[in-house]
Amino acid sequence: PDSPRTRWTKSLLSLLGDQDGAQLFRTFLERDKHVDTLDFWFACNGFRQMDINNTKTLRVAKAIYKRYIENSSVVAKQLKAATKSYIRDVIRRQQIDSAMFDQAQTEIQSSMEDSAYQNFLTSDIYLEYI
Amino acid sequence: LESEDDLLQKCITSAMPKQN
Repeated sequence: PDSPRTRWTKSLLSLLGDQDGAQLFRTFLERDKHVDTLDFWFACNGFRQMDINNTKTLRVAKAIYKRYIENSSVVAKQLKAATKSYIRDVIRRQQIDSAMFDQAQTEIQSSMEDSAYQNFLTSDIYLEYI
Repeated sequence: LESEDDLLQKCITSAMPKQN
């Protein structure tokens, strides 16, 4: 099998798809107080898998909105205003759909690829691990 | 009834990678 180094340097997605990689990246982000970006990214994936007709799904959509989007959290700061207002409208109308966080997730993912992921690959925590 | 926080945490955990 490939070494962690080979797997994790391929792409952010290959890092996040690996249990140890995701865990180490999480520890790295905790130091920077940016762990919410990672939790939000996973929450979007989890939300997409939920049954849209289950009442729990609306509650989860609201929880994601409250926790990461409506305030001035590290996630909200990295999202476009139009993306945030789109999600706010969907929540207000209670007309949720499985793809409602896709655009927001894409924006957060791009942001992680451009900065946190690059910084992770040169961080002490990563270098010590490999 | 589960709290929104619990539901959110479950949602996050469900999407995390399992054993390699």
